[in-house]
Amino acid sequence: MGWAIALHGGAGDIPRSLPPDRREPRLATLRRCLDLATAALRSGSTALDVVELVVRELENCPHYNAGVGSVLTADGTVEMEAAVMDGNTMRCGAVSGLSTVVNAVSLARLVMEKTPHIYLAFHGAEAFAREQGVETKDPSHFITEANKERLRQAKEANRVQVDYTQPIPKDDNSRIG
Amino acid sequence: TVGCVAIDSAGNLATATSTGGLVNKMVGRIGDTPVIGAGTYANRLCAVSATGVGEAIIRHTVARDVAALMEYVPDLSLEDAAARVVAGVPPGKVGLVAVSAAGEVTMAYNTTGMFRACATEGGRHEVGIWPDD
Repeated sequence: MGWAIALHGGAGDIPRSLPPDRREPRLATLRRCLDLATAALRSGSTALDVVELVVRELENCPHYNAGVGSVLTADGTVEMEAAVMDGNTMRCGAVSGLSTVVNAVSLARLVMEKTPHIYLAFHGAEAFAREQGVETKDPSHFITEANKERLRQAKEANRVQVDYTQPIPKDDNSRIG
Repeated sequence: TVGCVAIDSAGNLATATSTGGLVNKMVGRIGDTPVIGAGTYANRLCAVSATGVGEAIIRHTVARDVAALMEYVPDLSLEDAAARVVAGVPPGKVGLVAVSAAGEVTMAYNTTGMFRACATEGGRHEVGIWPDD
């Protein structure tokens, strides 16, 4: 049977007109993650270590909606969440409402491995992050200009948007008076 | 949202998912990603990571349903299990990657596209966005 790996960077209404400067960095990150993962699996890393490794890489890429580059709440803030699960043992860990933790996926794994719980959220999760000494940054670290613009568009359209939703083209009333 | 599923050489399965959620979401809103069984799930049969509109994925317990089909429907392939679950979710709202204990890999979605990649020891190697990539 052998090892196998699959990863995603989000699904949605991704237009085929997506310009190269927004398409290529994402594809390059997918290829880099795939290379990292296959090298780790070939060298005998466990599935759990590999999925954490890959998701950390994706969290650290500003082009994906996780970690740095996370989309913004209605208040213009970030609230990041993550989960991990180990198939053999059914152990799992999850976190929500993070605003300073650089790699939410690694905190989720610490919840799984260091607490009797499955899920920690908001200030409890943030306190656990400090107790565990994971890397944290000021919330502004996670906010990109692109996502500020996406929030502005979403507010203008009064919509909640999934990844890659395109702004609704303005109907140009000037043509019909 | 980003996610990864894997089976290692010893046959262990695992999944991980991480996200910022939805643009313009209400403060305090929880999506599918951290809800075990909705956006993220793994057992001895398969590992699943989902993406899309969290409210739909939670309602349809997407990740657990793929695993449940694998558990209760004899001889069902991972691809068929994932396709059935994705087809049951309103169009435009879900994508997932999954790997099975038999080393099968599937990347299913009912949206226009999904940023995705996979590789297997048997030589499969894909990177894509749209269905015909």
